[in-house]
Amino acid sequence: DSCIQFTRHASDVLLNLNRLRSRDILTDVTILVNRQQFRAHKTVLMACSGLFYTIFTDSHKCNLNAISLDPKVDPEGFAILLDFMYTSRLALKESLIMAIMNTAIYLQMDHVVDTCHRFIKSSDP
Amino acid sequence: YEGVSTIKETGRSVHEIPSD
Repeated sequence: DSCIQFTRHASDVLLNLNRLRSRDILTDVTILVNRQQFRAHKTVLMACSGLFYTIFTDSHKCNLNAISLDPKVDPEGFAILLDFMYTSRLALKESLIMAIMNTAIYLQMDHVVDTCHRFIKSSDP
Repeated sequence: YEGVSTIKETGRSVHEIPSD
């Protein structure tokens, strides 16, 4: 007996999910951050963020098709984290690091928060 | 999969959805 392990399966599927997002296919929620709107798939959001997991596992909220985030959340920071969810690549720009980290704290993305902490420490002379 | 030999396949695993 043997088993074939397709080593790039996870990244191939994620790439396709990102293509679906970019073409707005089967996206089922709009995230409002200040005045900016981001379309996404609830399943991807809740797989990556503790906050979205809590929201979409709540039977009263799981059918919402729009979610407004705290107005203090930075839309640029959110955009970077949303791209990370769909690509596994986190663009850590020095000018946006605090916005990214604070948004990651708000979204309960603990591993990203740890990574931001390490990035800040390593950049600190 | 204990005791089962695993063969690694490094090629694409699913079709590629076009970007637009």
